[in-house]
Amino acid sequence: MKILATYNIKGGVGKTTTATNLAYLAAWEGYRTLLWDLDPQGAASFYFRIKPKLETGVRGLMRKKSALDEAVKATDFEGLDLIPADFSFRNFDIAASDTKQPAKQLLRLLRPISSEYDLLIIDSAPSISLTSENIFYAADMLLIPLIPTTLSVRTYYQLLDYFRKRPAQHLKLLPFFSMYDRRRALHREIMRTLPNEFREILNTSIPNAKKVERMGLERAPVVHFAPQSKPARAYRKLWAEVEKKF
Amino acid sequence: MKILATYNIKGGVGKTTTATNLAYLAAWEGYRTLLWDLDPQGAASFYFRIKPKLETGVRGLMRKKSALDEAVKATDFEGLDLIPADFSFRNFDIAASDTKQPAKQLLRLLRPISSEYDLLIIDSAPSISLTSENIFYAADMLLIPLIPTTLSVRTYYQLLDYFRKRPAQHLKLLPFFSMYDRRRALHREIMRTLPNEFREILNTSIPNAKKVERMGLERAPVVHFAPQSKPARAYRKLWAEVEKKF
Ligand SMILES: Nc1ncnc2c1ncn2[C@@H]1O[C@H](COP(=O)(O)OP(=O)(O)OP(=O)(O)O)[C@@H](O)[C@H]1O
Ligand SMILES: Nc1ncnc2c1ncn2[C@@H]1O[C@H](COP(=O)(O)OP(=O)(O)OP(=O)(O)O)[C@@H](O)[C@H]1O
Ligand SMILES: [Mg+2]
Ligand SMILES: [Mg+2]
Repeated sequence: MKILATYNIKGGVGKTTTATNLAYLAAWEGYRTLLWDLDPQGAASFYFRIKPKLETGVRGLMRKKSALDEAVKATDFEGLDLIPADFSFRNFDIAASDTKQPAKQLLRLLRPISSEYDLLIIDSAPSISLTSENIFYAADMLLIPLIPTTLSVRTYYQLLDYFRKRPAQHLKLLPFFSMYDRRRALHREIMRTLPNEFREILNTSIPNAKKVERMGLERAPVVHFAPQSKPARAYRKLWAEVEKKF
Repeated sequence: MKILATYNIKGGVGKTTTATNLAYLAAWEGYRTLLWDLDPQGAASFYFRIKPKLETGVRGLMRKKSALDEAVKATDFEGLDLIPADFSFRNFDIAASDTKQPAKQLLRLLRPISSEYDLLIIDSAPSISLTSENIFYAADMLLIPLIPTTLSVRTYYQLLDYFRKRPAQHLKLLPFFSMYDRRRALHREIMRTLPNEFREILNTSIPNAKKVERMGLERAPVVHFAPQSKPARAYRKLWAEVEKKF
């Protein structure tokens, strides 16, 4: 099982939008796909019309009283399952810190289900806490949406600095431009210059498009309800580029 | 000392932009103002050109080995001080959970400095963890930026639901529309209908404007470098409306 996580310390950059669209595309292409909504906010669960579970979880999972596969739900889409958001995960850090290997709890929880899926995508809240450390241990790749603004780019430098001090050799960083607006000079400027500094930035960028905001009304990925739209075509290109990195 | 916190479980909605502009305006009007950058990302510290402190903090503060006033820095602006971001605060939840009153640690840390300032503004990361509970205990008002989209509005319902189960009688909720774009039908629709449902939504809204994204380049609040711009005028109106609620 390949594990991909959408991640950025910065909020509102397109993590959930990317996770839901790529999960849909992977399942469409035949990967047995699981999407884990690790954000207590539960936006990914909302997009797949699955009610987040309330207050069952994180302590029971940490104390080995329950297993992750009990939480898995099927979505409306063939080959795509979801572990819905669980509000008790807002205290994941505290629950994990009481265990013997606090940073490896996600890895432990995933082991029993790893043979059932080809791909796991993790969506999480913007943070750099013990929860993030768990994600860094478990994931093979981090998909990092960057809005081409000074503030959002700054968090990429912070992340690189974090990994300089706490190396994670196994982890591939895949930054890409998200929600870009060609009318903004700042966006054009950063998109022109940053790829010279960081070779790892993906070729595919996702434009800022009204259709994406409709995902909240349609409660579905944009690649499902508007497959010929500009953002949907961009997400298909992004998926093709990410798949090559497997 | 009045305590105001910008807050939303959703990321990227304008929490930091609002905190930095209102802190500047409050100091300009003569309030002895302190801005606390409680987000390990340190965006507010970046806007005031103050280097975040690295790894000194959160454990020393919780074990009463150091006091908050040792961390206070002056900004370039008269009457405005800042407690810079501290990367160790990414483990605030774990550090606070080891104390006798985990949810009241912020309140405890602030007591010794509360006579030195008229207003404290807290900016924090999007979360709903023990850190947020600390903010809810300490603050008088929560200033809640809402982008007029389905997803962002949904987090306001979640917050109301959270307070229904864990009442905080002393806390005033002040939601307002942030980063609105009149060209988007979804934005216009939500701005027309939501105020009928929630009377507490402030009259002032902040438009989505390129000038604001320049704060990252100027490293200053937009009300300082572009005082006659549309977003600056909107932030002055917002400040006037919030001040009336004191
Ligand atoms: N390409 C896009 N074009 C237009 N709007 C977008 C695009 N991508 C995301 N959005 C909108 O921007 C907002 C933030 O996106 P999203 O929720 O995916 O970000 P996030 O990084 O997951 O946020 P959070 O930090 O709250 O988890 C959402 O309202 C979403 O609809
Ligand atoms: N009124 C506005 N017009 C245009 N851009 C804006 C506006 N307000 C905020 N922004 C931009 O949107 C991005 C998010 O804003 P900001 O960082 O203030 O949000 P936040 O809620 O603090 O994010 P986080 O969840 O990461 O802490 C920033 O790049 C900022 O420049
Ligand atoms: Mg998200
Ligand atoms: Mg912020």
